[in-house]
Amino acid sequence: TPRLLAVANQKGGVGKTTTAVNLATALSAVGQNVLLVDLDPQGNASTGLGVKRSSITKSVYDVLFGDSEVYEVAVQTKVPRLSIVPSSVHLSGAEIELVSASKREHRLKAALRKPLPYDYVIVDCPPSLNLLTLNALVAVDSIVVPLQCEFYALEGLSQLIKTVGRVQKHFNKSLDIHGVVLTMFDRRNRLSAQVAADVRDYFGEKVYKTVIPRNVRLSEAPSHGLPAIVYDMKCAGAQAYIRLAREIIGRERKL
Amino acid sequence: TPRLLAVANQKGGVGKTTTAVNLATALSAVGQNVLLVDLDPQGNASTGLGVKRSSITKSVYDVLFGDSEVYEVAVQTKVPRLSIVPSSVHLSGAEIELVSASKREHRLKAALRKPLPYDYVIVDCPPSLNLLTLNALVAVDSIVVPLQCEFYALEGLSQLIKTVGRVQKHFNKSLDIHGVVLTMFDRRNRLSAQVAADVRDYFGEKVYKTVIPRNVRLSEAPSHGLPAIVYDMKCAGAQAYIRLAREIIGRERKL
Ligand SMILES: Nc1ncnc2c1ncn2[C@@H]1O[C@H](COP(=O)(O)OP(=O)(O)OP(=O)(O)O)[C@@H](O)[C@H]1O
Ligand SMILES: Nc1ncnc2c1ncn2[C@@H]1O[C@H](COP(=O)(O)OP(=O)(O)OP(=O)(O)O)[C@@H](O)[C@H]1O
Ligand SMILES: [Mg+2]
Ligand SMILES: [Mg+2]
Repeated sequence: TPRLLAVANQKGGVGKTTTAVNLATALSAVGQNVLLVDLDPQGNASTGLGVKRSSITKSVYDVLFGDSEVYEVAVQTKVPRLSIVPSSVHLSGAEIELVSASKREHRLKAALRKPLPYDYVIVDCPPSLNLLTLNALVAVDSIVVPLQCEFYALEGLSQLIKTVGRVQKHFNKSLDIHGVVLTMFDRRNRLSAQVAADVRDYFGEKVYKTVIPRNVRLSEAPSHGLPAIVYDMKCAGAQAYIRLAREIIGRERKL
Repeated sequence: TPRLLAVANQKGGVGKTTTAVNLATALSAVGQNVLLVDLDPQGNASTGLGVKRSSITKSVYDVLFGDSEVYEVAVQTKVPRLSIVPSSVHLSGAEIELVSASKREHRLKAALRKPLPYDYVIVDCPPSLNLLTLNALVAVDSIVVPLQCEFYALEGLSQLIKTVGRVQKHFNKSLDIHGVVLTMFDRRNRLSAQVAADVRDYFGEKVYKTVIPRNVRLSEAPSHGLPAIVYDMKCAGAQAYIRLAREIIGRERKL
């Protein structure tokens, strides 16, 4: 059965979707079979992989509410060995519908903890610690935490750690933080270096050695419906995500 | 009674808090009495105005659940004529608690539609179209929409417009979009200019003439617990927010 990773951080705009899309692509580029699950009602990961909203008939919404299995909803992307369970607008109503549903925190887990034909499943989470993100934290083995090198982003970490602790205690004993990836790092500005130093003090080894630089090609790629690794393989951002994938696989081997 | 504005956009990291804090400060700097309401569980607006989480006894959570009035919870900030109703960690549980509460969408409105000693009330919203944001859209007169000049940010606009339409129909007939403010605009990159052009095509006059440039001083200020306008009045970011405040007051006069 696949390794299940959630890309999560309730702070908005820290690079969750960019990390989920490019990490998934980099893992598939080195031969892994990968499934990306877009759990964000905004559906940015789906767009970033070229899935048009108008062409979606079934989505992660149908998986959460038990109407469909993952294999019925997953679609092949333009990237070899990379499939996606797309988001849909119905997901924005899911939060309220889940509150009174049975097993409301375990629905994604029930759908993913099955023999699936993938080596990795990567879940892109919305910017919130709501029931959708909770479903992801209950379902997965580990969390990859993108952290923008900015002051406000640092502030949200303690809430995320507390939530992970609660999920470990009540729902998913073996959940752990796989690692923290520093994103949008800008060599020219002191704040980036300062935040990076604070994060390494706090998390030590958990912080990946690979740092993702601020790189405009990363933000241009989604408008072409392509991951940066496909849009411009040689750019600094794409190269950083390829290094990150190698680092993650290296850590997995040691486990 | 005060003019009520919500700063909202479900896309994460687009500059909602930075806009709420600096617009509120700029309005108070030109003589208006202003109240900022921090409706985000992350509490970034509270931190950005120097309110320490440990010193908070009552928060917007108590206002939503009817235990306190606004005047009992509002605290004076370091900025003259600017008070804040701070956030608290309890707010992250508010979403689930609100779902089954009576008048769940109208709670903030009940607290704000009163004779309050302010000219403006500005509500900072979380990155989601959840019941907290819905409470803000039901309570206010108008919405200021910060829009980061990036592709993913553009994609979320249609969902925001649809939600505003639903709120107008069912809860708040006179709600309108006061304006769209382009944030983190980077003159050096084509994508910024392209997104800005697309937004002006779509929204026309609703797009403020004032554009907020990417300016590192805006992201340094919160680590000192100060709005940029106080931390570094002369910087490009602070000057842009002062121009935005004048533009908003100018538009208000015409109404
Ligand atoms: N390293 C980078 N360099 C430059 N731009 C980046 C980088 N990483 C992400 N971006 C851009 O920054 C914006 C925010 O990134 P992204 O949407 O991936 O964050 P997110 O955490 O998924 O946001 P949300 O909280 O809304 O889900 C996007 O427009 C994206 O294209
Ligand atoms: N014009 C700007 N130039 C440079 N940095 C900025 C600018 N505006 C905001 N920032 C920084 O970008 C990050 C995101 O901004 P901010 O937190 O205000 O967005 P937000 O929409 O409130 O995020 P969230 O969706 O998490 O509430 C912050 O670290 C902030 O300091
Ligand atoms: Mg995202
Ligand atoms: Mg904010």
